[in-house]
Amino acid sequence: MLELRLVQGGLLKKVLESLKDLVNDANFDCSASGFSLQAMDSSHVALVALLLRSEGFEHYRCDRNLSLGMNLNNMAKMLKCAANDDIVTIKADDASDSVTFMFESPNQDKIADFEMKLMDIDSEHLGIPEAEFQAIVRMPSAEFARICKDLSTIGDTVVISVTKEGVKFSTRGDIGTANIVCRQNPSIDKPEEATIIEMEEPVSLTFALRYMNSFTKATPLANQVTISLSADLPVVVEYRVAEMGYIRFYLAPKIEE
Amino acid sequence: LKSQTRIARFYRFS
Repeated sequence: MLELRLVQGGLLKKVLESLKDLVNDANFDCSASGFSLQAMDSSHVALVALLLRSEGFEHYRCDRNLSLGMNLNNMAKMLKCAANDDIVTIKADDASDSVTFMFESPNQDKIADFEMKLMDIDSEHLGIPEAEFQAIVRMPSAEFARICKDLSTIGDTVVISVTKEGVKFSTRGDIGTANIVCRQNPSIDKPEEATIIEMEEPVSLTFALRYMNSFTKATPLANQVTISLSADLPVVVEYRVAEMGYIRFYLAPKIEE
Repeated sequence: LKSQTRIARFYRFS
């Protein structure tokens, strides 16, 4: 028996909106510690890892570990039917082939339940080690989204370079080139507007902008985004999900052929 | 030209 009640149901709506264009089908893993997901995009170039810790739910019952295979587009369609301030409850029986989403309005005058069929999904679970990164950039998520959107009108790839001067986003395309430099800015009065760079050593990596733009669908979840870089390793683009967890996108770098 | 690497190359055996 699984029963997860999330007062901030709007968070789950935002999570699905940030996942559904990148991943078609995925297994949500439910355990005593939380509700999580790991899935690759259809090209197997990007990976997304979601964790919503059990403590973040108002009520969290998970009698035994359960894996719920869901089509994320269909799940997003159902969650779109919830209002942003609705309380969302996810329910599933151990042997059931369906999951129920229950939406309650804050004053309890409207209660809806949507039942969705589950799927058998054969997915490869990758082991992601804890890594030391050469550079970690924390910046406003809206600024990062704006940069990725702007650069993708010029070119297909972005070179992210971190030096002690700041972080530089560069692209080139048929019409020309573009460089955007963001300097460190502690912004003590408004921490959500800060740009903080922790650098062990300079690093420069190339990534496909199409995926970066897809990751920025998570922008409504958090004011800040964290971009972690190391030479020849996937970049990690992380958005915090309130106090309860995170959504992390991993993207393999482009390499010289 | 630059080619895209698959993500599993980095994490499959870790």
